[in-house]
Amino acid sequence: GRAQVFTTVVDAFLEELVAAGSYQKFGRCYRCFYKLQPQLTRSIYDQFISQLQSSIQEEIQELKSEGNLEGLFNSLDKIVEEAKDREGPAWRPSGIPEQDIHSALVPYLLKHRSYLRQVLRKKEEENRKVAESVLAGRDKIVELQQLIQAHKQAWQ
Amino acid sequence: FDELIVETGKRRKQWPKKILMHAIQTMKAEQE
Amino acid sequence: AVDPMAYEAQFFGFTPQTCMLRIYLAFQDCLFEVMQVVEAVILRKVDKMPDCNITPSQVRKCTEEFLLFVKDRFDKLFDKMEEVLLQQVLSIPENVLLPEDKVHEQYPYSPEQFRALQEEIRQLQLQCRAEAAAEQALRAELEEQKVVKAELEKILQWFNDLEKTFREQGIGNLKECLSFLTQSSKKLQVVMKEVEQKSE
Repeated sequence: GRAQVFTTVVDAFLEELVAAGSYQKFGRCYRCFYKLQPQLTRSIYDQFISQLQSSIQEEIQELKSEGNLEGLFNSLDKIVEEAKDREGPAWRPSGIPEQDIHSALVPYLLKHRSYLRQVLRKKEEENRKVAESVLAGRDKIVELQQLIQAHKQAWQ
Repeated sequence: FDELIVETGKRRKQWPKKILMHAIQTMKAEQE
Repeated sequence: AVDPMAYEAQFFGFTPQTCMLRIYLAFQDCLFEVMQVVEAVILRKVDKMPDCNITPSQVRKCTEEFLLFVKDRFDKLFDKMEEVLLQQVLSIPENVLLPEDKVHEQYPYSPEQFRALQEEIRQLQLQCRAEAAAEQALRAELEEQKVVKAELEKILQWFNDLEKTFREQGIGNLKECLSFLTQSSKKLQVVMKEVEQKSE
């Protein structure tokens, strides 16, 4: 995973850096001191290297914990693993927030649409029934009026 | 520039949910 | 052109470049600090050495020579490391979508499609509103019908009660009864006239 690659690459960097700053080079640069104290020069060099390595390793540990790098690397590994089967480039921000936000709204809009359809269907059904009873009511009123009319004529 | 990128990334990560909440509240109020 | 690696920044919370810069500065600080220590140690040793004619500025020259060399290698190696880390560790492959962006994959709506969806919802809302208004109107009419119907039934009841009263009095059919009354009254009028003539 990424955490392992990160550690390996940093270790490699350190190794090559140490190799570059070899004792021969060190001795050549400090030749005036090396001539007088070769053994001391060696011990100083060895301390230099171990100190450099340990301080860089410390820095790396601090960076890792400060940025939660390992956690991030592991979760990114997982995400990458999950996307393994996807071919082709995935979505990327378009740079137009108004447009990008649409996708976040769509699920809710779809839900809202089906809710509205449901409400509308229910409402139409109810209204159909009420309309039927209104029509029935109208018929009834006409019927009553006719009966009254009949009585009235009978009287007349 | 770097901070802008990080800040934008943060907003891009967090704000859609917030905006969605507000959008839902708006639509519900409209519906009521 | 610098790739801002904005998508990576969205995931990590920092840009990869910042991370690499942070590492570079940290490593460089380590190198400088350790070199300072080395020089300090050598100077101290030189001080203690009798008849040693190495001057501090010579030691400084040596330090600079060695540091210059190591620093150069440091930069080259770091460039290489940076390239590998930016490509293989701190980057998000093209085919990868971050979890918080899943909606973009699930609902790849174009602006037109989104607008159409909004328009459709708007239409549905209008229809709902229309249905609600229709319902109000229908219920209002039902209420009105209730009142009217009650009124008409009252009138009809009145007629029925009247007829029932006649029936109960043995009058039977109202029409016949009225015609009978009319005839009787006519006969009475005739009789009245005869009586009057006779009395004259």
